[in-house]
Amino acid sequence: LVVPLNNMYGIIRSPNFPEPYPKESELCWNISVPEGFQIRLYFVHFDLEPSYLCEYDCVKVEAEREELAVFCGRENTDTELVPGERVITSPKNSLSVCFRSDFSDEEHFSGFQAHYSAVDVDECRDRNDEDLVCDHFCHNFVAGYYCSCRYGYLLHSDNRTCRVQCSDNVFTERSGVLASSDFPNPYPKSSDCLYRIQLEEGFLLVLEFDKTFDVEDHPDVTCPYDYIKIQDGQKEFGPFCGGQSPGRIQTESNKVEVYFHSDNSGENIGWRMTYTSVASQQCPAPPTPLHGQLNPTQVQYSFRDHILVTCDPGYSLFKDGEELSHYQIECQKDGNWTSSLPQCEIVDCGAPEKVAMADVTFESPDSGTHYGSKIQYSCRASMLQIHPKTNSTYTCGERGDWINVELGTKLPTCIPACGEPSQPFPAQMKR
Amino acid sequence: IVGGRNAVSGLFPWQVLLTIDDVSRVPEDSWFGSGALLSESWVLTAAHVLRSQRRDASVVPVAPAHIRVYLGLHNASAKDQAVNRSVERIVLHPNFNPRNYDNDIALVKLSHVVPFSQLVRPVCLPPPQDKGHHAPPLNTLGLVAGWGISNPNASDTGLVADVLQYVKLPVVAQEECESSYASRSLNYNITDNMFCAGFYEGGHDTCLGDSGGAFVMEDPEGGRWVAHGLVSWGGPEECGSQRVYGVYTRVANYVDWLHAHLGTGS
Repeated sequence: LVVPLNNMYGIIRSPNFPEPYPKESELCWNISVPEGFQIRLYFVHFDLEPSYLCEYDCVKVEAEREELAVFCGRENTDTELVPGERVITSPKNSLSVCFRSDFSDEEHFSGFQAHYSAVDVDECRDRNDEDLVCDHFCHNFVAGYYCSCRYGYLLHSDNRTCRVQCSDNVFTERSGVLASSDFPNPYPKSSDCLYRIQLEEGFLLVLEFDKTFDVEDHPDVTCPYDYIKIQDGQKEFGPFCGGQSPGRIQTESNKVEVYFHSDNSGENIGWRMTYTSVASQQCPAPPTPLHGQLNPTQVQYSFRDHILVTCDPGYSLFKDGEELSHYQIECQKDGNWTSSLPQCEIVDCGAPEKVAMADVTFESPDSGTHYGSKIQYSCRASMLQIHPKTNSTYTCGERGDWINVELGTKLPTCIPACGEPSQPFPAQMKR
Repeated sequence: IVGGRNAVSGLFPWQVLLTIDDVSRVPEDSWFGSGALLSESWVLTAAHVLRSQRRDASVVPVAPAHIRVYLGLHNASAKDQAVNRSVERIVLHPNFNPRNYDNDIALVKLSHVVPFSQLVRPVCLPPPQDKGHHAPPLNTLGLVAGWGISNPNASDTGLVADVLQYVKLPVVAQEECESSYASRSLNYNITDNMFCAGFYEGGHDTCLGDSGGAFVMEDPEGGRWVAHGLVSWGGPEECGSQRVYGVYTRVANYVDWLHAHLGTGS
């Protein structure tokens, strides 16, 4: 006879209890409680016929088709056990208790009475199976549990592992660093990351992995769990996994995609790479212009390199007849400069401005007005004097202005001479 | 000018005669002073020459219409041979103090520009006064010209010198100047805007009628004559008395103010 029991707690008694149990009796109780619970069972009274290895009368406790305990007798011996104060806990949510009596009893035995109850399972504490353990945080509740992730992570659809959102990475600088999430700490599980490096045409990308490289692998199968793959447009590099760094990878493209996959297990450090770019074409070094400079000066220039052209003091930049304050040329992807170099021409201050009642004297015989040339203003009449009183020499400056040491670009004026008598003072007279 | 000499024509081409006829008072009560030509339009003089004599308006200048300016004048009795100008504007120094003659300086703008000639030429202004460096230098000689009294004993206070007179006077130490006036019964105040010139023993001095004339010194570097002072005031004793120094306005203290009005910059 099998008695199903579905309550969360209850009592099991041997037949006729507390009167002696009948001969040749066999009765089972199948206790089941909801999932997420276990069953605790303990005996408050036990009095069965003793026999070697409980071969006559006995109580057998089973769960999941495994025998948890066999009890008989009134006290423990070398070969028989009584439950005493022992509490039996089912591994899962069901437990079977079977009572059996044989055909004869030498004495009268009163049987047994046991209590059972359902108890909640703390899955966060008791789970040992890696496939069931929460990746980051575990939260227990009555009859169940759930997992959650640290900030920045997302719970995977397996409701256990924590993944990251990592596919919006686009790198456009000419050099940079990429790494697995959290590097050098273990990378997230259950994630698929896509890193795009996109430079303009004319550059070729070079990737260099750090020596520290740790991606979960398998001794016999090529990268079955986690791996990194690199696609440069025409060619694919990888998959890479294990502890050996892929080292340097010279691509043939200005665009590269790095794909990294991680499965739902493993604790591995991951990877980091530095990427650089080289120009596909070089531009020839231009000659330094006469009376000018190039900055920077290099033996070779490559795509996107700039050169600033400046002139020596007293010279101005001219390009196509137009005077420029500065000029810059750039190396193009086809190996040519954006334009030819401008020329540096000497600054011409032009004819000096006229000052009323004053003459201009040129220092150079050809009346030069170029950078460095000097002129002098002098008042025409003897009764006029230059004002303010200064050396009235002007020099053609770097910016095309006539400059006086004291007045700058300000012009002098001729004003009437002061303090000059028209008669000399009389000589001292001898007394 | 006491103890001076006759100037020859053209020796002081910046010297001008200012005659003032203040009709607010009795007509006979007109007076005169000197000035120094700075440019074609401006004349430098002492403020007290131009102030009204009315008691209730001690710092009010006389009306420009009552002033006549004579330029290139040598003999004061022959004004008809000189260039003369009326006055457009008077600028008294705003801090002129008529009680102690502090800031005794003024500008006169001529109504029409005056052409320069052998007899009409401007005088130079000194550089601005530096702190710790007094201009003019002590004990050096300067020249002052004027048509003022030459004989202080005479009772006549009119134009007593027909021909322009001039005198050489040394610059006196400021301490000596202050102590010479401190011993008087009256309270005199020699400020830093004044300096003294004259001889301890007297005999040479400026006097009534010379006010506003320039105390000039020759610039040792450029050879030009620079107006370092303006005839301002003296003690009640006779001009040229012993230890009676003439007091002059220190022009260097006002160079920036003058340039600002003349529009000539520094």
